[in-house]
Amino acid sequence: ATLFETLDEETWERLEEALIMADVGARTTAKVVAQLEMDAESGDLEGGEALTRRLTELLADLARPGEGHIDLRPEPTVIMVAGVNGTGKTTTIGKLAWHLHRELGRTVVLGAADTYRAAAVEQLTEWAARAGCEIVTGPPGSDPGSVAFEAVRQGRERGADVIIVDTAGRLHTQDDLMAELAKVRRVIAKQLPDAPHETLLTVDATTGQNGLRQAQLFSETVPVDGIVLTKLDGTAKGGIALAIAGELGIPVKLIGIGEALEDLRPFDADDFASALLA
Amino acid sequence: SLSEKLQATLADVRAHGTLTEDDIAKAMREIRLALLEADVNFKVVKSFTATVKERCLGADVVGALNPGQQVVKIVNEELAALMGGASMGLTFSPRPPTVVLMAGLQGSGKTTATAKLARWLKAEHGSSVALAACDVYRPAAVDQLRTVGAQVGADVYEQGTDRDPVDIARWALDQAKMAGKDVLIVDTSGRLHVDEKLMAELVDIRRAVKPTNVLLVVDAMTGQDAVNVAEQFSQAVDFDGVIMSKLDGDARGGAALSVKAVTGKPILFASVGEKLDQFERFHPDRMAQRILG
Ligand SMILES: Nc1nc2c(ncn2[C@@H]2O[C@H](COP(=O)(O)OP(=O)(O)OP(=O)(O)O)[C@@H](O)[C@H]2O)c(=O)[nH]1
Ligand SMILES: Nc1nc2c(ncn2[C@@H]2O[C@H](COP(=O)(O)OP(=O)(O)OP(=O)(O)O)[C@@H](O)[C@H]2O)c(=O)[nH]1
Ligand SMILES: [Mg+2]
Ligand SMILES: [Mg+2]
Repeated sequence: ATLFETLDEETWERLEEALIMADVGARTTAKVVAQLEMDAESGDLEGGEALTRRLTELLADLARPGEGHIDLRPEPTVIMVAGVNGTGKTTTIGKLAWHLHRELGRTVVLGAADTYRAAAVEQLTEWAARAGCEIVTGPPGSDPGSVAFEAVRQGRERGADVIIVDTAGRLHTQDDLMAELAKVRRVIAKQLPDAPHETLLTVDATTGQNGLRQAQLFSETVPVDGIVLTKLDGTAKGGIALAIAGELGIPVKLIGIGEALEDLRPFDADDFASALLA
Repeated sequence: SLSEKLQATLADVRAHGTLTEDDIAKAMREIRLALLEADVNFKVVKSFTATVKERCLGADVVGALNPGQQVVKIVNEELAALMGGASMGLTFSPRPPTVVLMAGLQGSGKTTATAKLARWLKAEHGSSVALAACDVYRPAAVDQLRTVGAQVGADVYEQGTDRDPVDIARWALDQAKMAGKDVLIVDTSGRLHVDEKLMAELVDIRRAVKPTNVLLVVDAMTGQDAVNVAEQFSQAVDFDGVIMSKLDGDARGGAALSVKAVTGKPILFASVGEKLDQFERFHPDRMAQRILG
């Protein structure tokens, strides 16, 4: 059965409900529904199957605003990971390092630039061991910028292909911490002019409308090249990623689907769109 | 804010005399949008606006001099009723140690809340508190608890990561009894409400230490899924109360309303920052205002 057995008022309401319950948000939902209504009225969509397919297309297109891949051509490629507390930065870095090293044969060096949170360095150190890569750390409470600087410097010295810098969780509403993030980026750029080549923002798939605020403010502080949508193995659909893509043009590049080393996948807009409606 | 929008929407009613069906529909739409924007669950919003609409059809609104103000008053009253009364804090067992079991999704703030609650209990009640490190899965979780436990002066009972969390919990309870602790707080690993194995483990931990308080830690930025999570945790392990974390951000926190409305469980505490002293009793009235925006 499709969402559109008949094209009546109730159908549009059920569609709205499905998207809102997936955290797509009222504004993006209205935009999508309006577009689909227009397509339906234009007459070239016959019946439930065609409408569902068109809707899935609309959602997938919205979810693909830009380049969805991480460019690994720069040598070395420096990736910085940022995001709100607990969204999955450290774990994602462990998974990404494993994928780059074990599946793509690249040498990876990690930078433990979360010098603040209890046992953050220990946590990333264990991930480095699991992923089979080196890690650069600093003394506890040291300046995150200096650890990031050292990670890039040592990574280059050792001829690493990829350097991934972990940062402390922070709320987009904490001006001093956002300033610190901008500083970490500047320090990395001092060591290597085009770096970081990729800045990823982790967004928890269970996040509601605040996710849009997060993406907005983080991207005003540092250029955000892509989103890692984490914890998609739960029941949340991560619809906020659609709002982020639609309103800010930031693409989801990776998805987290579990807590193990292999639980990272490239983002597939079609799969994502179908899952939103499931 | 919602009250401003409602006042604006119904401002010209005074001009043409009586509140029409259309006026009420407009007002309900404003309420619905505001609550959805605040991440209140879709179904909770539906039943909430139905309740408010019912009251709006009453004479006190229809015939009011300032219907906008009346509608705002009704929304505030109904929201306050849903959010419940002031937090009663923790329930203490007549036979110490009082056991508190922390549960929740990955990254919601459990480990931090464990230390914060310990510090709060020492400060507010003079309790001697110990912590049990039952997260054997997350890398360096035990190190994390050991560190924050030391920061608040609470003993941490740990057995590394090779033992079953249920056995560690049981052992920790014995340690707490022998040491004459007032409270034992058990930290557990983040888990999905749909992970059968881990939910069964949580039930086993609960059975082993018979907590007086099972607390579900919920991230304030949680969206529509909050209801699924709360319902499943409630069915599986039946929690007693909620700790809402990361309330120092600007998430409106509609999940608080959804969880309370759907499970009836009270929100007991609010974590309002990363520091261990940023923890307080939950204030439902403040939350209601925040959700209304
Ligand atoms: N189920 C699931 N859990 C995840 C996923 N990604 C991360 N986690 C879990 O989420 C929790 C938090 O992950 P971290 O990597 O510590 O998050 P973080 O952003 O580095 O946290 P802070 O550094 O404290 O801000 C851990 O328990 C992880 O195992 C995912 O894709 N699925
Ligand atoms: N800003 C802010 N950060 C918080 C708050 N509570 C916890 N955190 C941060 O959120 C992140 C996750 O906290 P944890 O205590 O590790 O969360 P957890 O639920 O134990 O995570 P898992 O064990 O992996 O499931 C850490 O960076 C904490 O410092 C809060 O109230 N405000
Ligand atoms: Mg981290
Ligand atoms: Mg924890």
